[in-house]
Amino acid sequence: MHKTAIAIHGGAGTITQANLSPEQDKAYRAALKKAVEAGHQVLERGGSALDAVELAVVHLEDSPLFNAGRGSVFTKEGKHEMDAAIMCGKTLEAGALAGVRSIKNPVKLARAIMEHSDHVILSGYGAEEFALSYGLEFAPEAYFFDKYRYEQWSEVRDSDIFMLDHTAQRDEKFG
Amino acid sequence: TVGAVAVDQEGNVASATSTGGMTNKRYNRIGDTPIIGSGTYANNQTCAISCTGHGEFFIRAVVAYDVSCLMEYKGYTLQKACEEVVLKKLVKFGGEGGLIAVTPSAEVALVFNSEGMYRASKSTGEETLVAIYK
Repeated sequence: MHKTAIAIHGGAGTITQANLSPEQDKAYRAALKKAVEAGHQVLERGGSALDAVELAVVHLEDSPLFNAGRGSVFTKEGKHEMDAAIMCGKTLEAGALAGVRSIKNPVKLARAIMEHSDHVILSGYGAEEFALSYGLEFAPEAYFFDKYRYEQWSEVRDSDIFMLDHTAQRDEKFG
Repeated sequence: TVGAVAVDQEGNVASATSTGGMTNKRYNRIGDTPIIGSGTYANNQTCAISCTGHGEFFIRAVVAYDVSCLMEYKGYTLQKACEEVVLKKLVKFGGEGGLIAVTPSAEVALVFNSEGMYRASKSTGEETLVAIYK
């Protein structure tokens, strides 16, 4: 029997003690601990690495603290466009989606695409239609509203600037 | 962006990444998260990886697959491969961010070139690690 392990991240950037209050610091650490231990319990009970990473990411998507799922940021139009992916190291199968709205847990849709479609990446309304046909949970726009993210967006809404969620503003760069 | 990598009792690895994109983004811009080999990759021969940061750079540098290739073709350890890509290659052309990675033998790497990364890990029989700053 192999030794099990799981690691998670909730985003990288200009995250310093100066820009996190003690309460925020505590809240982030609690959310990370809950997610990583939920995933590790799956492994300890003999569950698959796929199930473990999916559950850990669902926990992070359900938290408003991180830029995914209900903590997603606002687009130029004031909407939420989400992307996700999952990949199995044993079979090299993968499922991914880009630019979906109203999907409560995008990582679950990635898993469904991996297991039930003949494709790797689905996008936009087609991915949403696939989610509907496999009974994935949708959520109204209000579910994705977060005051902090809205304020971040309000600062740049009327400009051409786009921002990483944890990094100070950048000049736009079009490759 | 959030992500997870894991290895189970059979020694299989897996990776998952999910993101809400960039604030104020337009034109249906897509980052590295859904691009297999850039933001998300898993291979039992090498490792599972999930990335976070400025997606355009992770796409152009094919970051996740690059780490796996350094292990597969040059015999790098997980930590060395991650540091080579994140702390050298990515920095060279201005890519900010980080990644998490795990091998079938349960080695874990949490490497980033930014000021912080929300991260946690847990291995059999070890305490949970939770960290934010460098």
